Amino acid sequence: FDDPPGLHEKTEFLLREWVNMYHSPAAGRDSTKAFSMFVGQMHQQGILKTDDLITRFFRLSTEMCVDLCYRALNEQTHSPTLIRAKCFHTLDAFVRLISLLVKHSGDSTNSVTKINLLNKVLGIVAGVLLQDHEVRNTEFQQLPYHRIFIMLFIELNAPEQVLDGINFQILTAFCNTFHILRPRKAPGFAYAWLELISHRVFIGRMLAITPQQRGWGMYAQLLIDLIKFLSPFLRNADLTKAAQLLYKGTLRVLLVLLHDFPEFLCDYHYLFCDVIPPNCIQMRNLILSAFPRNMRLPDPFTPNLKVDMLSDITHPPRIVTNFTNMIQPASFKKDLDSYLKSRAPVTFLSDLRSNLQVSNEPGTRYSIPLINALVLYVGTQAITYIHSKGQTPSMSTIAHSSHMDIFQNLAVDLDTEGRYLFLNAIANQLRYPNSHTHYFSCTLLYLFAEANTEAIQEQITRVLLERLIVNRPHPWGLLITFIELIKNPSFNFWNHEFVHCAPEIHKLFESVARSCT
Amino acid sequence: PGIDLTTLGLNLNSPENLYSTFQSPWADSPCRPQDIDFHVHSEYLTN
Amino acid sequence: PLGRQPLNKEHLYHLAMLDSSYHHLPHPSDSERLRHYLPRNPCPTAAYYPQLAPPGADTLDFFQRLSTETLFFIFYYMEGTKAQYLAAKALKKQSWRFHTKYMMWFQRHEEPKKITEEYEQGTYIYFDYEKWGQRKKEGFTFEYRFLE
Repeated sequence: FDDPPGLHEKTEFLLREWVNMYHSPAAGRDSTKAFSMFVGQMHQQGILKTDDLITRFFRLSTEMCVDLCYRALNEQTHSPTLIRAKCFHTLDAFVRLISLLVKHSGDSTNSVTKINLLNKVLGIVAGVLLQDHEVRNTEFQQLPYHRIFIMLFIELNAPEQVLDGINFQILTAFCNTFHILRPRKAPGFAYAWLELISHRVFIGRMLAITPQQRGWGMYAQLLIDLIKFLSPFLRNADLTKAAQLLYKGTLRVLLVLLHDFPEFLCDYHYLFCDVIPPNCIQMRNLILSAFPRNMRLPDPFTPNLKVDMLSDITHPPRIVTNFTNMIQPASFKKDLDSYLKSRAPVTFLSDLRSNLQVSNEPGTRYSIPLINALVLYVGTQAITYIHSKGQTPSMSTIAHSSHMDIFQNLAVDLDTEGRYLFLNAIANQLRYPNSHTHYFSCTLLYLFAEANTEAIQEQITRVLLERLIVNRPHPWGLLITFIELIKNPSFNFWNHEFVHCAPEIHKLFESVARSCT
Repeated sequence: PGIDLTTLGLNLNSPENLYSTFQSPWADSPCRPQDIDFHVHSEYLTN
Repeated sequence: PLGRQPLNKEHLYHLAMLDSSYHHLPHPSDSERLRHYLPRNPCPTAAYYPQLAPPGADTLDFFQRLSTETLFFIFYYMEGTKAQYLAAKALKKQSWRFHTKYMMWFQRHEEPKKITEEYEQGTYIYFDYEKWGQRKKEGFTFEYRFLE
């Protein structure tokens, strides 16, 4: 509804008053003196009388700040530094007002009013951004919004007692807002968005300082938002300069996570692999290469490395995703469980492919999340089954089970596209030494050894090779699997026709083999 | 073969964590000490 | 084996918006407090000049090897940053003390003539950041309560 008459003028007056008070030397430390005087003025002007007026005040203030920035940005004469100084002069003051109002709203122990106000303001700024994004389209500028969000985040994460008590709610409020403003919703804000979620204070709070890793799930969601945005462009591997820059920025952030928070990438790798396009090899390798910092990885190139003697391979990796729930529909899951238990119904295997197929369009025939979930579920059931017999996974113990029936059926029955996705789902489990890596490494080699056509063996080799010929890093499990494949004579690897189908292919195999052995 | 990730300006062999000096996804060098806001003693803010 | 995936209308819109925002990328300083002195004004320098800070430049050890004048420069002109914090630490290692009443650094010039629980009296060197120089002050009463 229309703003009440006079509110626009009143807000403009108040905002200008506050900006002057904020910058005056008499503002006091952290503007506390200025604030107590200004709140008086807000009361006088009746702004704090109702929730609706407060909402309108913030929306109008936000719009005024944004308009000021657009005017400054359109002044071509000034240098970018001067333009920024001019914008930040008002924006920073506005942010300070918001943070002081949040900190002082309600009584000091009542966090609900503080967080409510914060959510309201964040929602208002997000709303103004989205509307601006839609209206101005390619003329949209991210600067004012980026500045408001980052400075407000930094202000509300200052080491102050009242803030410490509500920090997790503050983080949640910002994550919700960033999720709403995710690149698929506001592509014109994507660069600022990635700058926000990769800021050292934000990463520090979300992944390092917040206890019990309570921020990890929210942060993972933001990364998934980013990858989902990039996915269609990565899928075709021909990036425009703008998309290339965003992709490179994403790799930088993932490298920081790989270096500082490998456990985070380990825990959420499954979700990330679900949204990374299958042909986006390097970024996926980067995530699969993460391993817990307390783990010492044996050199995969050690001659005669006895993988099955490693103690770590008896332990499952931590997976926070409930991938079982991803197996839909329920009737399919029921049949799957029944087949695993008693190899019935016999029609299960022949129906399997149609259960996985979702369209007839080449390239999108299959549901990748369903294939991933199926593979991991069957694999984990197999490991449990093998352990229940007091055994450990090996080329002999994984054979002749209903689990392997399913895998062999998929390898034989799926077309090239389906088989590629199926083999990728297996290769996505080849990570650091753990029971999944070991089981799926054996499974892939077993499928190679037992394949009844060379096409399957070739495709297994291709899936491994394409992951090895990209720049590092390479996951440990990938390396030991490929080394076993080319070194173990039982696979007769070098005698296959596809290894020699062209001189440069043969040379490629030899160079990869050389680098692996 | 993808990007040589060692050329992205991150010291991947650093014993320290990278995030606390991470400058930006678009920058290929870390922050300098004078770039990093720090909660110093309020008495230090002499200006 | 998956082949290409044609971009749909929404994807092309995303790309168009991304392309336009590509021309006004955020600058790292957008995520930092305004620097009243020494804002980031990168100006092109000769290519053979070092373009990156020397390794270890963000460690206390490095700061301790800087001259006192440099440390004062950093302390007063890079306030609110990690550099100021490290400079303060390095100055303390050189027996400088920050006196909050004068917002200046003081260093004992000689053994104080008088020492009590509250203060000590003697000759001090202090750094005058307004006139930008070190000065000697005789008979100065150094009150502990203003010690940062």
